[in-house]
Amino acid sequence: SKERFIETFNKINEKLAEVAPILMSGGRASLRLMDESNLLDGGVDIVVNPRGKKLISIDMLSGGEKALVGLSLVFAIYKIKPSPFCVLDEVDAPLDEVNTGRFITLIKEFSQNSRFMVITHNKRTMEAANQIYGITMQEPGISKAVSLTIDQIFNEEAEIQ
Amino acid sequence: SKERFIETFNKINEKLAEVAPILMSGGRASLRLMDESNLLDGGVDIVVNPRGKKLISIDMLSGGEKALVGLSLVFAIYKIKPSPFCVLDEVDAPLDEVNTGRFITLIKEFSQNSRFMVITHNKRTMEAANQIYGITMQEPGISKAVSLTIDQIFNEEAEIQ
Amino acid sequence: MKPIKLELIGFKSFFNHTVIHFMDGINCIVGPNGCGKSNIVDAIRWVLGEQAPSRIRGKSMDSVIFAGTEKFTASGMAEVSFYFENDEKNLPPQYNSYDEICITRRIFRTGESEYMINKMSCRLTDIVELFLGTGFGTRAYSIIDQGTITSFATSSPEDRRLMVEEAA
Amino acid sequence: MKPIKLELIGFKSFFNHTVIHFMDGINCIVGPNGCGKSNIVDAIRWVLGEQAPSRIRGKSMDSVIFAGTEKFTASGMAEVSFYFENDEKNLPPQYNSYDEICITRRIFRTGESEYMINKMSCRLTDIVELFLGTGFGTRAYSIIDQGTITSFATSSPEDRRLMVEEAA
Ligand SMILES: Nc1ncnc2c1ncn2[C@@H]1O[C@H](COP(=O)(O)OP(=O)(O)OP(=O)(O)O)[C@@H](O)[C@H]1O
Ligand SMILES: Nc1ncnc2c1ncn2[C@@H]1O[C@H](COP(=O)(O)OP(=O)(O)OP(=O)(O)O)[C@@H](O)[C@H]1O
Ligand SMILES: [Mg+2]
Ligand SMILES: [Mg+2]
Repeated sequence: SKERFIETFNKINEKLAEVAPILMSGGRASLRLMDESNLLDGGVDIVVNPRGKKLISIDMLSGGEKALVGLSLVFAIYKIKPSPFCVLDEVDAPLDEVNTGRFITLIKEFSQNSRFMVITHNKRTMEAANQIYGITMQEPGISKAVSLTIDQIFNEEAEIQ
Repeated sequence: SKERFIETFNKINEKLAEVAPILMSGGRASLRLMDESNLLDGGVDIVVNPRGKKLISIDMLSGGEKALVGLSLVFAIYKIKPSPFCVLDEVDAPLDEVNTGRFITLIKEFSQNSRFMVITHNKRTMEAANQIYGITMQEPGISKAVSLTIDQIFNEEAEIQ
Repeated sequence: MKPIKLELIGFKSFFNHTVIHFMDGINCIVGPNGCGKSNIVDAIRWVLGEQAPSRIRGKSMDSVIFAGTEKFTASGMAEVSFYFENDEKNLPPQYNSYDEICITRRIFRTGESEYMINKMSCRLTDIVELFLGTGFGTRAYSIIDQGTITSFATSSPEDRRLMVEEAA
Repeated sequence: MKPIKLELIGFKSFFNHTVIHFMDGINCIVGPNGCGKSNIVDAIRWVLGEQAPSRIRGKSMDSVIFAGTEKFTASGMAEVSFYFENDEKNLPPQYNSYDEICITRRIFRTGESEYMINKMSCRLTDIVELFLGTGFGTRAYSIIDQGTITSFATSSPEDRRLMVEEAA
């Protein structure tokens, strides 16, 4: 229904105003209706303003900045309706060290209420884990899952290969 | 011309047979004509066989495996016709530690004959550099380039942010 | 609907019976390129009722069955079971008295599929309905596939609208 | 055609005059997300004659001009100069006597463009012709943009054919 759509739209912007400045070091992101008169099926635009920079078109953003905007939107929706289980597959791949740290801070907070499954190659993200599974393929083409401690994986990763 | 196309096609496969096993730890990749009878404008397929695994369709490959296939193709073409200048923007992002090492070994070899510009967030790749430029944005929205030594960037990256 | 554990047999590269336990907080999955991490995500989508092969990187629904290697022959079946704690007691009445729920999906080379809730045969729609209203399922925003996070920023206005509607 | 240095003024986030020197071997470019690294790649494509704004992440050709920030006003012009050593002596006769070649491209807010070789005015086609046969230029395989390496594996058979033809 129209009301419910507008209500969710506004809630997401409310949460974006909380989450985006954290991930984008002071930057802002918000949803915008492309056609205010067409609430039934009009498109939804996203307006991004990295800190100190001018409002720019989304295609001019860097790879990492686009990932941070994507994460802001996903986490804003999470804050409205926390899912009991969240699966993130290598979402930290485009992030530099500091942004990885901000991402980790947020998932640590959210993981107090939900179980997160996070696939990553990033050591800092691994250090934030409560539990780590190492997946190996000692036998070519056949996967095996092994529950690991942090020191084990840094040796394990070297051994497997 | 048809002859030149077939000649290049075969040369690429020759180089792929050298490069793919290095990047894909014994795996193989080769080009295949989709229509042997149509050499003028028939499509070119790529057949991939990771070590020990069965021949599988390319969409079933992992993110990192696809990147390694892409790099094998790019480097095979490089070996046929080395460009004096190669620019690689975050091509190591999907790679794990060991594959990053293999990638670095190859670009070190090629960079003896060509100048490489490599954009990366990966410390191991940075360690392989002959020269490093740090790009900073102390003034929001305004980029500045600073020539750095290795020790400097690990401190610099922390300071900038 | 706290996830407790995931079991895979004959699912993609998981030829052998594999169990992954989920604990509170952050459960990290690590390993080299191509070792099977994203296949676990595909298994989760699949057991929750995914019907589009492309969303789990396959050409057809039976692409999920272990296809064999040079040393091991292909499997005849793939099976995934996903166990949950019914902690919020927000399930349909016929399942709400259970403390633990197990959903199972199987597919055979012959093309047949089987679905189970607590090891009792059911239809795919029963599984899909089980998750409605639990804040779970293959929704756009609780499972983020590899390589897709930037597309949330760059997607079309129509797709973004769908995302808002799903969050409602 | 060894690259020696790249100069940028008013190009995207490079408001100030910036010089990047290239040395033998591997020249790494590092820095935080959004600091301008890929903008350098755009500058290289652009000065080599790129004509499609989408290939340098812009909506129109003048998207490359510094658009201003909260503190600094937009520039009226963007300029990139790229210096090379003519070590292989494989250039068109009118340039082959030079030891060093400098190509320059400028664009003004008004929409006008200027092109120069060794600071002498020329046309865009002169720049494009300069690179033919030097194994250089905006070819598919010597500049790999961020996020595109997997597409070489997953591209359509037609695109892959084009890649083979370009390598010929
Ligand atoms: N039906 C199948 N049978 C056997 N193996 C399969 C099947 N489907 C996919 N695979 C294998 O699974 C591998 C891909 O696994 P996956 O995508 O989980 O890797 P990953 O650990 O996520 O790697 P990356 O870090 O590169 O993303 C491929 O090498 C493929 O051979
Ligand atoms: N015409 C312009 N004027 C001013 N700034 C611009 C202009 N075009 C792009 N930018 C800025 O450049 C930034 C993107 O830079 P770039 O893509 O080079 O980042 P990057 O260093 O490659 O980051 P990442 O590591 O995330 O890939 C954007 O934040 C954008 O604001
Ligand atoms: Mg993966
Ligand atoms: Mg970039």
